[in-house]
Amino acid sequence: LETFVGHQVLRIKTKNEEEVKQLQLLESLEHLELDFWINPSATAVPVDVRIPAVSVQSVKAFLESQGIEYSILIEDLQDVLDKEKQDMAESAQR
Amino acid sequence: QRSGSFDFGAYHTLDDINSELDHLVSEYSFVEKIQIGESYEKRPLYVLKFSTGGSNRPAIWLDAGIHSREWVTQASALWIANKIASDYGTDASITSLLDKMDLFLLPVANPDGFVYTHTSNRMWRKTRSKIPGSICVGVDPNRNWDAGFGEAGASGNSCSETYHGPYPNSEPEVKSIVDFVKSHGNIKAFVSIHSYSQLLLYPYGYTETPVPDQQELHEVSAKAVAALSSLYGTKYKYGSIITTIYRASGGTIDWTYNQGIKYSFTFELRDTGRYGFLLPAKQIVPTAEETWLALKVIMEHTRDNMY
Repeated sequence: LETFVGHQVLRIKTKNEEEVKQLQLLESLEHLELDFWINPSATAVPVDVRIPAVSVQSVKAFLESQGIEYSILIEDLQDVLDKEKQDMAESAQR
Repeated sequence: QRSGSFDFGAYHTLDDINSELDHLVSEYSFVEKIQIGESYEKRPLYVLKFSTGGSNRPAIWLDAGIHSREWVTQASALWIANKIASDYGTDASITSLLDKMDLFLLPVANPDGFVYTHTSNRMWRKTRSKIPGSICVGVDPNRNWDAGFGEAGASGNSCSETYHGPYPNSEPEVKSIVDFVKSHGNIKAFVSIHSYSQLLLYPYGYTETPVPDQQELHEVSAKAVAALSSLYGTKYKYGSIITTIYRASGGTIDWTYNQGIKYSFTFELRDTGRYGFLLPAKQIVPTAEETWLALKVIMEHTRDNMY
C-alpha cells in the first residue's frame, strides 16, 4: 500500500505567461515526482500539484524564488486519506 | 435477499458497486445490466441499459470513472442510475425521455484502476496495462482515443500521467466503448464524467478549430450550468476543452463528436473546498444532485432536437 505521509498539494496561481512557462518547466523535472492534478495551461486556471514529502521544500523554494503565488490545498495528504478510509469503514459498518 | 439499503452518500468498493447494479436490475424491469467488454485485468465492463422498449432507439451514453482516482464520479453515477430508475413514471421529463430514447450508463469505466485505488494507491489515475519495455504501468484512457492521437496535449512518456499509449484504442477499456458506440450506431449524446475543476466542456481538445456546432453546444452548456448552479450555487465555467482548460489530444469526446455524436460533453465535477480528488463522502449526494440538473438539460435538449 502506497502511503502519502508528508505529501502536500499546492494550489498555484500564475499571473502571466512567463509564470505558466516556469511551471511547465517544473512539470518536466521528473526527479521531483510531481503529480499535477491540474496542469499548467493558462493564467486563468489555477495549477494544483501533489508534491512528495522529499520535494516539498525544493518546490516551495523554487516558487518563492520566482515570485509565484501559491497556497496549501492539502497540508498532509495521508491525513485526508486516513479520514476517508475511516469514513468508508464506518459506512460499511452501518 | 436484497436489502435496498445502499448508501449513496458513501464511497464503495467495486464489488459493492456491482452488487448495487444487480439490485437496480432486480428492482426495475426496464433496467438491464450488459457487459460491453472487459478490462486489461479481465474485469467486466458493466453498462446499465435503461430502455422502455423499441429496437435500437436513439440513445444517450453516460460514463464515469475513466480516471480511477476521481471517486466522486463513480459515486455520482450510481446516484444518477438510481435517480433515473426511480423517476421513470413519476417525473414527466425522465418519463418522456425514456419513452423515446434509451440510456446507457457505465459507472466504472476503468475498473482495474478503481480497484487499484482501493488496494494499493489511492492516487492512481490510469489503466493498469503493462507497457512492453517500460517499468511504468498504465495509459491515460482519456488520451487513448483516435482523435488527434499522439499530438500535443498528451505524453509519449509511459511514466507520465497523460501517457497516450502505444496506439489509439490500445486500452481494452477504451476499445470496448469504441466498439459499442460504433455497433450501436444511434447514439445522439455522449457525456463523460470527470472531476474536479467545475467545468462543462465540449469539443475540441486537440485543435483550436471550433466545432461546427460550437454555438449550439455553447448555448446548451450555458443552460446546463445555470441549472446546476441553481441548486447550491456551485460555480462552473464552460466552453471548448482547449479554450477553457488546456490542449488535450486523444480525448474521449473529440472522438465521439467526430463520429457524428453532436451532443458530446465532458463534466469536471465540483471541488467545493480544498479537497481535489478527495471530496468528502458527505458531498457525493449534493454533487450528484447538481450534476443531475445539468445532465437533464443536455438530455432534454437531445430529445427535443433529434438529428
